Amino acid sequence: ARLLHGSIFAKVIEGLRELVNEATWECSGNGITLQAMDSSHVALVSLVMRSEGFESYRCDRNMSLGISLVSMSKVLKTMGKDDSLTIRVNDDSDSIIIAMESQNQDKFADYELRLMDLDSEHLGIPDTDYSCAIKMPSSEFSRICRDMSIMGDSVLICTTKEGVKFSAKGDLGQGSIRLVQTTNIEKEEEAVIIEMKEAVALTFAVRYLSMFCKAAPLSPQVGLSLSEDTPLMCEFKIAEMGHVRFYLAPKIED
Amino acid sequence: VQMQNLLFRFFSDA
Repeated sequence: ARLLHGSIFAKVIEGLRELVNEATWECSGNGITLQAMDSSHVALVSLVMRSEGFESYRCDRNMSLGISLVSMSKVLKTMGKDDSLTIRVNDDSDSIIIAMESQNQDKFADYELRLMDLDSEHLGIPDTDYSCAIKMPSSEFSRICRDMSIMGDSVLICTTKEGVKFSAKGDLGQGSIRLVQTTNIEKEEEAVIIEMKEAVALTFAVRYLSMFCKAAPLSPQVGLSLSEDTPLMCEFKIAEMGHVRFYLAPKIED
Repeated sequence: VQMQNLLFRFFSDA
């Protein structure tokens, strides 16, 4: 698999590696997918990178590659920001080869990472017709998670037809941020757009939302999909090739 | 107190 802009792959890894340290990458002719849960089984990430999004891609037989995202992250930190990236696995090999090429083709770096033997647990994610779908700037969502984490470790997300409200409370007191739906949309990327079939009010652990925001560099927008008593879906698109989707189980008032 | 759900409650163990 070859990417002209290796930085896209680095952003994917940086978006995943806090939530899951290692994961099984499923490679087939259609591209690369990954699904993994965090250690407490509260959050899940689902990655799709379609083959047509790569500059070149070949997969002669399906492979499940156990990869340490922490190690992969360290290797990718050596990549130049404009480098192209090629990842390959030779048949019956126990390692993955990561090759980086500088833009003006004068520097070639090659790394080999040992593959891991992971038991791949796969969950069935039901197609959900969400009550509410929010699109907003990913930087804005990152900022809200950071601000709300000051006040407490849970965020209540309430949607109404006017907008969406994030609130948190804790020992210090409480705080809330309300975003009004954008009316005159000049730049789609900066708009707050809410499609709502019915209002929802759900509570989530903010530390997971903040971990999801590590994937924000992938896309200027984030999609949040909510339904009562259903895991939140937080989606960052990967331009022209797929997406990173995070799911987080809600908290319930005991 | 708010209890944290686990994903298994919502997603089937395929």
